[in-house]
Amino acid sequence: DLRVLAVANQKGGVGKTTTAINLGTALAAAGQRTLVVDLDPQGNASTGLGIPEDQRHVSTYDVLAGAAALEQAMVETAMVPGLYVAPATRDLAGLEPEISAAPNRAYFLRDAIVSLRASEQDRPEKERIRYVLIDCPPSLNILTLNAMAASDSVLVPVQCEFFALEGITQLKETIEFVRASLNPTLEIHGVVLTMHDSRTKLADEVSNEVRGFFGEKVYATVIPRNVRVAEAPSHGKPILLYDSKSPGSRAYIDLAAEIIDRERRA
Amino acid sequence: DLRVLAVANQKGGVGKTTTAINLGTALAAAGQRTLVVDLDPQGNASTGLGIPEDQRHVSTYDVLAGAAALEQAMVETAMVPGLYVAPATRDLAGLEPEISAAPNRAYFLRDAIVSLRASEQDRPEKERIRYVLIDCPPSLNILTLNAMAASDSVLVPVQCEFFALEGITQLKETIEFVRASLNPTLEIHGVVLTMHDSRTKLADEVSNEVRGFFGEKVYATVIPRNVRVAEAPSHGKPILLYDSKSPGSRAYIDLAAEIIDRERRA
Ligand SMILES: Nc1ncnc2c1ncn2[C@@H]1O[C@H](COP(=O)(O)OP(=O)(O)OP(=O)(O)O)[C@@H](O)[C@H]1O
Ligand SMILES: Nc1ncnc2c1ncn2[C@@H]1O[C@H](COP(=O)(O)OP(=O)(O)OP(=O)(O)O)[C@@H](O)[C@H]1O
Ligand SMILES: [Mg+2]
Ligand SMILES: [Mg+2]
Repeated sequence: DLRVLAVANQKGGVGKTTTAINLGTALAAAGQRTLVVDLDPQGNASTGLGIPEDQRHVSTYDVLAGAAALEQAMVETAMVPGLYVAPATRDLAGLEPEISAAPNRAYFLRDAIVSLRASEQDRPEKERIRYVLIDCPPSLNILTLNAMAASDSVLVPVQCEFFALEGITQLKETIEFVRASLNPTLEIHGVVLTMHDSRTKLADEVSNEVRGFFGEKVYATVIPRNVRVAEAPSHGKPILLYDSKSPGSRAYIDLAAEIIDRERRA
Repeated sequence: DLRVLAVANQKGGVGKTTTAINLGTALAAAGQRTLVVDLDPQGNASTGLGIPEDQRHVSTYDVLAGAAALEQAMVETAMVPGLYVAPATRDLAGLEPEISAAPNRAYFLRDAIVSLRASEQDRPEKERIRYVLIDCPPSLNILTLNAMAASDSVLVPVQCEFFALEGITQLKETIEFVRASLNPTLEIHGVVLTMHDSRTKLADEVSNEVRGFFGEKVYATVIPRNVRVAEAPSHGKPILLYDSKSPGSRAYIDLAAEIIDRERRA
């Protein structure tokens, strides 16, 4: 069955896109076909998966504007078999005023996911998409609300730095608001600690605070700060391909295994 | 005369708040009284300047909602004489729908700045505010538009990492849009390269690309990646007070000197 995860946190620069790209790659490499939906007008996930701006013929803007189905927007990445991406273009930034009058504007992506699920049923079991990861922009706007309304659960990257702690309460409140108004079964799938720098006490102080706040929801896998992870997108590759032996690559492989295992036991 | 700078970039986590806090501190230390206006609902700048949530009696939400003047919201920081902050609270996140019907909603902060300028004229020259730095959230929403409509110019932090490059064109387009529709004299004051990590070629590749795009506008001062800078806010202090000998502290002092010098020559 298809599992939809919104990768969200309104704090900027915490590793949402990096997690969507590299977790997606690791899931696909583990045989779980994965679609990354890029919902950030900056299009970082699309670029990081090797889709240049001039090859984004059908985009998530078209999907949300009701002009195309997700099946038409998604392309298989050239690098990773079983990894697909629905790319973003800059006009996504102008969507909010365009749909502000539509009463069901928070459900446009959910409706697109419903039709994707239906068309996936027609495919042989082994070729079906198993995971959808939605990369969200750093704000709690109509794009992030669409993602949360369309998802089974939220995967929350939290950077191991002080300012990242401040936004956690606001994020939790937003998820509760969405659960009450748009999507009654939405929950937090898990919290992944990112950019953990073992040279500083701050990283462990923040990690302990996050574990205190989210408890069991925090994945055992912690993503270390690793400069190779930041270099990979400038080569248009996920870290698993750019430097498969790096600590960053191994951590995302571990995270994928942990998520697959949690799903099996759920 | 009062100079108003919006510290803005819709890419998340590039150092907007860190720059507002530490440049503000360095300007105040150089004798230029400075007000940091926190326009991010996360309130990171307020926390980083030592104002806990329960001491934010009048906030930028109250100012934008027309319930208070900036003069009432601003408090002098206990740590740095001549450094003031107008703190943010979480209800700022709910402002956009509340003011969406008001025709002049993009000018609420500008009007508040006009009244601040007037009241500053009544104070003795030496006690007047010389700089206002507006810390923006990571999106191009009504809060950032208010900041740009209220500002003389924009100070753009750009992180020396690959994804930070992608948003630059969009930011430039937004500034041109604001100049055409809301604030005809708005320009880019300068671009500051942040979190420059000398261990990786990527940092210099990105820096060269940014200098190629913005030319003279890029400040000579580059802020290095320095873990002490990330530690400082967990102690509620700017880096200049937390570790004045650190490379991060020295860089922000240099940046302040460069900005004061550019202003003198302008
Ligand atoms: N584990 C890591 N080690 C080192 N650098 C990292 C790591 N994870 C992410 N980065 C880098 O940190 C920066 C921020 O990450 P990323 O862009 O993925 O965050 P984001 O939350 O998607 O940002 P935004 O809020 O703008 O969407 C990027 O330059 C990225 O390459
Ligand atoms: N020069 C630096 N060296 C090391 N860490 C830094 C530096 N500048 C900022 N940081 C850290 O990087 C993270 C992002 O910085 P900051 O929060 O200031 O960015 P921002 O652009 O304000 O983010 P947002 O988009 O969420 O508002 C913070 O944890 C901060 O402490
Ligand atoms: Mg991102
Ligand atoms: Mg900030």
